[in-house]
Amino acid sequence: LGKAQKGEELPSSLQFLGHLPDVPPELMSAVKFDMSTLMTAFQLNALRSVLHVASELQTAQKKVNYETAWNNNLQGLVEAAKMYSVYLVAKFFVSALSASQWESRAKAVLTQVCEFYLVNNILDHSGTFLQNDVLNPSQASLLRTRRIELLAELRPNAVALVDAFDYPDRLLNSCLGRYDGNVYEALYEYAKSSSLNQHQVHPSFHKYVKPMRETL
Amino acid sequence: VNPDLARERKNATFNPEDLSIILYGKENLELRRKIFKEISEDPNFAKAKMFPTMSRDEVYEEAVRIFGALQRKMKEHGYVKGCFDTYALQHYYYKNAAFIGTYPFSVHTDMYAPTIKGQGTDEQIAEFLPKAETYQHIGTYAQTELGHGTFIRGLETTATYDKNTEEFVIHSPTITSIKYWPGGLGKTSNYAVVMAQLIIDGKNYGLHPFMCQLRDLKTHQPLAGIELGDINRKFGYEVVDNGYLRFFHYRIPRTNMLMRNAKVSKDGEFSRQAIPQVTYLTMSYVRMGIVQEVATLLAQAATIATRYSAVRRQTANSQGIEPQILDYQTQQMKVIPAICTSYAFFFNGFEVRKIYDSVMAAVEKGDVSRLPEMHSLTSGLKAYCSDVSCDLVEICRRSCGGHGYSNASGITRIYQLLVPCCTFEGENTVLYLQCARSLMKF
Repeated sequence: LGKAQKGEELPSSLQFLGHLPDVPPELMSAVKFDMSTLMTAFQLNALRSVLHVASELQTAQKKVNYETAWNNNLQGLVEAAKMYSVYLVAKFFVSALSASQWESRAKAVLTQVCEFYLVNNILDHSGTFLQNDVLNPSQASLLRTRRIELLAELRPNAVALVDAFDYPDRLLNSCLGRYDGNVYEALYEYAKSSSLNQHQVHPSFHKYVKPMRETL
Repeated sequence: VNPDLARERKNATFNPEDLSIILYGKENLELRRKIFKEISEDPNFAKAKMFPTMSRDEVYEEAVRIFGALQRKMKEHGYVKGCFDTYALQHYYYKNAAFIGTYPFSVHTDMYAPTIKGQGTDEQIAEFLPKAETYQHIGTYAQTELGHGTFIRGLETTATYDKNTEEFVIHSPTITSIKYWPGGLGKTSNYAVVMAQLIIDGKNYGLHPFMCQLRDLKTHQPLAGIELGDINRKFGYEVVDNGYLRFFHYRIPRTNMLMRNAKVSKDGEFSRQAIPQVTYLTMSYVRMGIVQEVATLLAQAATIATRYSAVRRQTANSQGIEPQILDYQTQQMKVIPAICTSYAFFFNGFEVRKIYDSVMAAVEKGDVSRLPEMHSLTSGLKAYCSDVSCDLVEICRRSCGGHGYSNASGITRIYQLLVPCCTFEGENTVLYLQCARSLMKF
């Protein structure tokens, strides 16, 4: 990219870096995203995914039998079911949040968690959202910016958010995820407990390594 | 406590305790902690630490021993009153004691007993359930066959009614019809709910559940007309004796068909009380359980990855200080989606449970109109939540760098528990298609 910006010649597979297309100004206009707008996007995306594959199925059935039409649209059907499931999870999270009367600071951080979940999922499935005309590239770009902002907003609470899951060390059974954070001491102890360390010299040395060396 | 972690906790803008109460409820949270304390202080459960170095036989034996000890302990503390409604607590109790996420009796508590409750007549429930609750009958749910999975109409095992003796003859006509995979079938169970094609006078009436005794209740020897055993080692779940089962014209009394939804009279007359989809309720129930279970596994992986990311420092900045890796945007983009998705899946699990309970309440009153919705919802969400959790747990593992590959991370164990969720109770693509079929219909 640096070379492209300096106007230097690029190898053919990278030449696209030097040819940024003009973007119409109306696509760059700011759009306000709130929970309700985001949920509308999920809903519309799920609906259009389903309608799209349904229409494809109907068209196919005019040419071939139902079974063949179904088989020729399996990928679209799976995609529709996924978008429906994505929508459901989002819907359940938002409705739990909006119906709640939780402690205000906990609710505030859960609202951030929820917003990140929604924004991140739209971006994870942006291909489908774009194809379904629910999102345009300019909006996707705004969402990417918002996702980065949310990462920074959630960063200070990351440890507290996982502490709230309340999993005791015994259940996690992890040297890395210990509540006290004494990771390196635990890894050292874990290494020492290896069954291979029961002998300073493993029997395989005398049994196989020495004879092998003697024959070479 | 590591100073970095201490500082993270000090700088948080909320009290994690408030959020824990939101997730579990105050009473349950206290109970969980009480149980954990009891287990930690009990030498009976200390040996479980040895699991990674044990042979398969030793792991299985130790898992069974721990389960027995826990049952006694739970009874002693009044947590078990002979009722499976405490099964969630039992799971938590066991997981804390044994580190392994599951146990050889899990299908007994999660599927066998609920199927008796959901598909037995009042008389059958009175006969079979108390024995299941006290582990006189240890059961499993035998549906999947060696050559047949989610497409249950393709199952081959037959239950042919013999009017003369008032018995069903259960038979595995081919190698592909051998029941394969049920948890606890290999060595643990002495009973099974067997799903088989009901045949009366040569006519096939579809799939129905049959109570089959597999082993002698005193000697635990397999009964005549039955061949069964363990299916051997797997990628994970070493504590569970997934099994195979073959019937050779094995006879059971007519009254052993679970007849809440469909009946066969003494003279061989078939009648149906509910739509056939009621037979699949157990699958919806289990899929709902998976939706809840994967949320907890993902949350555990997220906990490990996040705490480690706060402790681990890497690559000196311009001041010569190695920052916490959690300060790198790329690391945040690994752990924060896992944290947020865990929360989303927790709340999703609660909502699905609420919907399931309301559908079940309606079914008990004879209203089966919402069964297709339940089937569609649990199929899609089971597939989606397990897919996403698997992907995110792998990202959590990588976020721990090389140490994530060590069993010391704890994430390798979580991954082993999650991976099978993408194939059991329906391979995910098949489940998406079941969901899609419903969506098209709706």
